[in-house]
Amino acid sequence: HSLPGKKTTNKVVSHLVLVEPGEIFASPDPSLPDSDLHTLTTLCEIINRDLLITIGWAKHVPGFSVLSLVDQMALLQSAWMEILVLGIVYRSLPLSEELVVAENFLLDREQCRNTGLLHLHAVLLQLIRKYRKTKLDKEEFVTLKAMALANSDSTNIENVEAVLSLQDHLHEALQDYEKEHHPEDNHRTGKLLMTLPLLRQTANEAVRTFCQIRLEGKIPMHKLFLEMLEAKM
Amino acid sequence: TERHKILHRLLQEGSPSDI
Repeated sequence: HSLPGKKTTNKVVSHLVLVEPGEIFASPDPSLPDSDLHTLTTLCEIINRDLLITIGWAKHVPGFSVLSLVDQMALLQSAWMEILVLGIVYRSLPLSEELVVAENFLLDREQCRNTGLLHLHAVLLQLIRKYRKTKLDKEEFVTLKAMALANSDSTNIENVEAVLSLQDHLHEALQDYEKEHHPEDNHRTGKLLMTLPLLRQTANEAVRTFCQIRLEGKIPMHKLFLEMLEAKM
Repeated sequence: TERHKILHRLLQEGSPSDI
């Protein structure tokens, strides 16, 4: 787990920083020659592993584990791609045009063009530019990620009140954090929340892209990734 | 839950490191 970058008195935010998973690394199959299919295979393998990590992480989001199993499943099935996209976007903030899918697996525009991911690359860059302009920090990133999980707009929620309470809890945490760290900008919480529609739009585009890859059937995809994609169909 | 058995199992039982 990463150590907090700055001290914050908000316990939810500091807990989220503490439980943030460590860096993710690609483990490409050395027996495969370098090719666009190999790139996509590695990408799908990273996504599957990131999904496993994300499900483990969700259990540590304050208030998530007290929800019913049905509601935990509903939130994750709705929000998993937003959570994965936000991770890639945050990792890519220091670079100009490349997507940092894993620490040792970057995708540039040309690779995205060759693998059919050019449109996805473009929409991800729009989101990256937006967060770069906002100077999104780690505390805000981890809190927004938890908010994406709680705010998934799933239609399969059993206990709506409990999910609304989780949303309020995280909203308060973000407001607290901004009061403490950005007192000069009263609108910063709102600005961050106003990035969530583009995050959802980008995640939906990513789901469409991987559903297409699945339909084409050329790339091996792990069972968890397939199961989560199917939940989106 | 039958259609989503891996997610169900991961949430109910193990940590991801068990998989």
